[in-house]
Amino acid sequence: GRLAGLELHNFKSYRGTASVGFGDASFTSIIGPNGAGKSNMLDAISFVLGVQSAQLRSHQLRDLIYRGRVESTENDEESSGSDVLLQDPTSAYVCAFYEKDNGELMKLKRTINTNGSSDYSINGKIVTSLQYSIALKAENILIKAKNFLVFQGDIENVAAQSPKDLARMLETIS
Amino acid sequence: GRLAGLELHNFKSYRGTASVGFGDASFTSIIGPNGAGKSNMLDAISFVLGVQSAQLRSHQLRDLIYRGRVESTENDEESSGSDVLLQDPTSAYVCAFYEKDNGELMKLKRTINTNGSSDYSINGKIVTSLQYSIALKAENILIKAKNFLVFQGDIENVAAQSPKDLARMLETIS
Amino acid sequence: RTELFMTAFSHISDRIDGVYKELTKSTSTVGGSAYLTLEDEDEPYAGGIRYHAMPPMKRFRDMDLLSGGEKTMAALALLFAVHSFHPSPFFVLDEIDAALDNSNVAKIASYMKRHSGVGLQFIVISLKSSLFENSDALVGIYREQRENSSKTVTLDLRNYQTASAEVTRKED
Amino acid sequence: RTELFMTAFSHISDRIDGVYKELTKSTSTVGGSAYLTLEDEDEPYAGGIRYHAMPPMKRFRDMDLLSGGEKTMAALALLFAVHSFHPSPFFVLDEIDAALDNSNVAKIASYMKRHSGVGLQFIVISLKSSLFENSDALVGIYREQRENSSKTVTLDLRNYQTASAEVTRKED
Ligand SMILES: Nc1ncnc2c1ncn2[C@@H]1O[C@H](COP(=O)(O)OP(=O)(O)OP(=O)(O)O)[C@@H](O)[C@H]1O
Ligand SMILES: Nc1ncnc2c1ncn2[C@@H]1O[C@H](COP(=O)(O)OP(=O)(O)OP(=O)(O)O)[C@@H](O)[C@H]1O
Ligand SMILES: [Mg+2]
Ligand SMILES: [Mg+2]
Repeated sequence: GRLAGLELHNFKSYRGTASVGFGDASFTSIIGPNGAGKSNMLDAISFVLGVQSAQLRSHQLRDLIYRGRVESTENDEESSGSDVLLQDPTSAYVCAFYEKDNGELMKLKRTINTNGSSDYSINGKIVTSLQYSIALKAENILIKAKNFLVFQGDIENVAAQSPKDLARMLETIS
Repeated sequence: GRLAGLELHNFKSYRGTASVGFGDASFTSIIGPNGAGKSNMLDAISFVLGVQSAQLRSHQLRDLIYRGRVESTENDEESSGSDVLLQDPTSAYVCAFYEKDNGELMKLKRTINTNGSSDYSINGKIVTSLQYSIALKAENILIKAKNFLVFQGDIENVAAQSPKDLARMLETIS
Repeated sequence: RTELFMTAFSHISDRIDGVYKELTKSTSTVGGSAYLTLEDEDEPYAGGIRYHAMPPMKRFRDMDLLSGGEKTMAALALLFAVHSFHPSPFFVLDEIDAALDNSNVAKIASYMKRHSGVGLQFIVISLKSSLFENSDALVGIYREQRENSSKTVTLDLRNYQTASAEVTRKED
Repeated sequence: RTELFMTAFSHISDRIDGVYKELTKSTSTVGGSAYLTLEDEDEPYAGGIRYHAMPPMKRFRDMDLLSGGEKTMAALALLFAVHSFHPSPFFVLDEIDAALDNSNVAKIASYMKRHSGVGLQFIVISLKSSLFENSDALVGIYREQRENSSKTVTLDLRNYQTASAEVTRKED
């Protein structure tokens, strides 16, 4: 299979809907200046596959929803009138379009709801997080092992991990 | 003051004596391929100023002495005859040539002895580690705060440190 | 349980040296060598697994002594060797080239170019043109200041021979 | 004790914003803003010190949300502001530019060029030519394979106008 495309809706620094297609490329690079939103794209991929929010540089799911207004406790002169009128969104979602080896397209979607909970759906049908991870496992996408996602700054830790950690990683994938 | 030059003797990956002069340059870059020995040069500067070996990627002072022979438990076919004849050195030292504002040159030296202990000397005269750090303090080189040395990979931790750590750092320099 | 563990261990330990050699070899030198050992032969999943890597032309086997760039190369070899056991369909790697010098970046780029294809997709975040100019396609991310939002734009490099020169100029 | 602490704190907190602005400003934008706050106003050294930095044209003040490159720039500003209290005669910085894009590398390079001089010496380890080509002198470190040892060679850039092009070519 392969990841054919993504759709982010009010996810982290992506306001409104942003979609990205990977076409038939098998080696794609994500580039851009510091602070543009590159690692947030990896966070979107991890989020839609079911990775918990602690790994996504946030304390709770709500932090993953786009926030536009100036975050300040004092009545900041920066937040001029037009800012206050635009309410921050209260929900967000990420879709991943996955193409199986047999050509069949699977639409994976994970939402963050207004109440802070999260829903999973496959091809428009709501499923439990267990059913979701079983469908991913069938494609060899093992979220527990996460051995195919490397977050920024983590690569050196992979080599320097303790013998116990290495054994545990192997245990998860076996 | 300024650091005018260094002399490394059997220190980490530097076999025999290696000396480097910084001339009158006030902005010097150390460059070279991965694994060449750049961070070992920073370790040499830290070592000669009195930083403890735990910070220098080693468990004990002996690890800082140059080792040339193949490190292996099994009788490795790689270590051909000529290797075994060359004994590894059992002591090492680093000198730093420091030029004070008044033009006076101070030769700082720290050794690693055969028995694993370490000696400090200023202009050829052995001193205690306390006398050594007092002489450095007079030049505003505060080893405890180490706020002028940034080891590889540490820069992001400087910004992300906890409020307690930041307060402690400030306490050390005040 | 032990059986499953040992199947995974022997699969990966058979491949780690080959992957590390392929990643670190250059036109003038043979690659380094790498292997895995079990801390407790009798009860494998009770003890840990030790990873040893020796860069090309070096002699130390101790992972602690490796430099930043040498550790990154050893880590990537382990990652790719482990991946070969139950291969996931794609990798997403965020600035894994940060500690690498130009020649190691080129080695990683050519490894990815060789191994990407049907069955394995690489999605790589990078700031170094010597890495991303080798990819099939680019996703450019920029900040639209007026809307206070990240935006994306895609470029298929395969259509352009000179694309890499263009992108680098825009970045500067 | 409190007095000493407060002298250091107010010295640094007066300067942090200026340093951060200078580090992050570019020809087209004003720099960001940064400040320090005390967790416990009454007993300053009992509580902690919070550091807030807001990159140019951004709105968040939470350090956790900054990107890798944004964190590095905020960290350098803090380092330089703290340094101004009891300035040590030199800095030794090891690959601090690893997470920075080209434009931030250029900003760091020009900050160092401006501030190095009598009284402050920068010794910087870097893999990026866009940083080291701005320095007064280079110390090149290479491995002498036959002797299994690191070696050094020095080059004073001020003697050469075109030196930076030469060094980059050799590195590739
Ligand atoms: N919930 C959110 N709403 C809006 N913006 C957010 C949110 N969470 C994070 N951000 C913004 O996203 C930016 C960081 O983006 P990201 O980490 O993806 O950058 P990057 O492109 O990876 O940069 P670098 O090259 O420095 O690593 C920060 O400036 C932060 O303010
Ligand atoms: N005591 C020692 N004797 C001999 N060699 C040593 C000793 N300690 C470390 N080394 C060698 O030094 C090398 C690492 O050097 P160093 O960390 O300085 O590289 P570097 O130039 O900083 O590389 P990078 O750009 O990847 O960070 C290792 O390959 C290691 O084998
Ligand atoms: Mg990032
Ligand atoms: Mg290094």
